[in-house]
Amino acid sequence: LETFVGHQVLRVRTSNEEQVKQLQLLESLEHLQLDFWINPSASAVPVDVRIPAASVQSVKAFLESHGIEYSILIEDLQDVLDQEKQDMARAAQR
Amino acid sequence: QRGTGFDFGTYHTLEDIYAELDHLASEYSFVEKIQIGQSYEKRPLYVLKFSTGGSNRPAIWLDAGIHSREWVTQASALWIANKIASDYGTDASVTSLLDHMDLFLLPVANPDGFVYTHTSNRMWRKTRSKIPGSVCYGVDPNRNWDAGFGGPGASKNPCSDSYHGPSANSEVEVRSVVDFIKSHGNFKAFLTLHSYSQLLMYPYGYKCTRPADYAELESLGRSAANAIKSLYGTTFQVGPICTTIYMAGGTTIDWTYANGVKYSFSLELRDTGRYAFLLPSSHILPTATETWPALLDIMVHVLEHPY
Repeated sequence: LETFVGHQVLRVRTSNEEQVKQLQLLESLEHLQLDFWINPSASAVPVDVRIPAASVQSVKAFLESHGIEYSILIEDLQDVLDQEKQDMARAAQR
Repeated sequence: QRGTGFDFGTYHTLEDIYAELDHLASEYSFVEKIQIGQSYEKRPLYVLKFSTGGSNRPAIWLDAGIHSREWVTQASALWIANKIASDYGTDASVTSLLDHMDLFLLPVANPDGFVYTHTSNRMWRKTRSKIPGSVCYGVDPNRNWDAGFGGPGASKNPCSDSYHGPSANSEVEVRSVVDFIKSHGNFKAFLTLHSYSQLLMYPYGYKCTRPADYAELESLGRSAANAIKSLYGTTFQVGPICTTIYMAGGTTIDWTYANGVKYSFSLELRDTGRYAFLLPSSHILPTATETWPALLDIMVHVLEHPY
């Protein structure tokens, strides 16, 4: 079973087309193994991206170096998954 | 007597969902479970057909879960199936609808992916087909339709979550729906449920030009979005896929629209919190109940505007 310990989900807000292009570049960097929940398209639309633990620092550094604003949507994805699993187990028992 | 104890307010395995389809079909004479194909891993693709009679009546299609990790869609589809079945004969709109049209509902459009989300990787989005020459599996079934296939917004890389596949309709899950829609030949509306980000979209995705029916689709979309908002205040953005979210080739509703289904809509259901594909089960019933009036609004419009 694949675990997601340390995976974070960031919401990235771009303010111009140049920043959107930077995010599209980030999307193409396969070694980071990013999972875009909402892909970069237009500056008005926020981008949500799941980042494996090993890539979190690199991605944040990339965003900060380009002055791109972001916030953390999910601090640790595995915590949320564990909660979901518990809920399902409780529901099944019920 | 009803009473399997199926809890519409929690998430279920594929086995439990399929058992509930059997139950609904046995409980209501106008509901039938039909198999329209099987997945790559040979799981049946089941559709509930709601029909009160007639022959090849004009029909409405509804599907959920083509992206397997979007669990609230499969869960909502089951609630909606039960709602349609139980409201026939008591609710005037549903009764009128089913007295004149058939409704087909595919609650789990990507069963292999769905099982995989339960057993191996909760974040899995694609099908589970083996890609020749690649170590990676799966195709994004919402980039695999024969409309702007391989265009912008779809990846050529088999390891990508938005991989469009080796060719249009390469995925049997997609091809089964295509064959069914074509062989039926009388679908008037196609509604596909996705989740996350609260959008109600219509064609096009592969190009950023307005469809011929833009004015009507936009107006109907806004009306449906207002219906959603009326329950819990959930706000949906409305518009063509391309300008509302992003340009994407090979999407479902672009294909249906190109094939004559005027009322083609794709919905991205709620995430009012910050959970996305991990929307807690306490949100299932609110999500389903707020989505229902929007779907009914569209379906009644379809009934009242034959073409």
